Amino acid sequence: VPVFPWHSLVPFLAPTQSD
Amino acid sequence: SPVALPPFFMRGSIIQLADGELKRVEDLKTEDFIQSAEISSELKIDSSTVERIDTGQSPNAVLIQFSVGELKAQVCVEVLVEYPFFVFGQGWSSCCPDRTTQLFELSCAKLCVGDVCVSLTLRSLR
Repeated sequence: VPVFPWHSLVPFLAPTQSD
Repeated sequence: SPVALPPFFMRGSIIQLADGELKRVEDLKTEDFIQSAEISSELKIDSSTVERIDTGQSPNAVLIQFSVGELKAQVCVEVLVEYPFFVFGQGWSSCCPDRTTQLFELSCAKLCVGDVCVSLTLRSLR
């Protein structure tokens, strides 16, 4: 059974913001 | 072209959280994303508010415009109408929940303008 990492469920990586 | 639906949105798919715990995709809660991002060294959770939903250029596609984070960065994605997003405090939501349920057996709410979705950013590139 394949196991998928949790972050693959989030469809896009938003632009990086400064902290 | 719109992003096709990956296999892990199928009901029953096994998802591994950052602490190693395994959950089915339909059982995920907002806290699972928050806690996984907290212990991730690379990823930070952020909120993306749906600002607009327009018809996409391809059949069955929609253009969704998000406002991301405190800086309200504008991100536009084209996805198929059945593509599910995880809404804070609500769970899986898509522009066409009937189709998502039909194709993936994943229960969905209707994604609407104003919904706040889980998104990720890199912790630091500096």
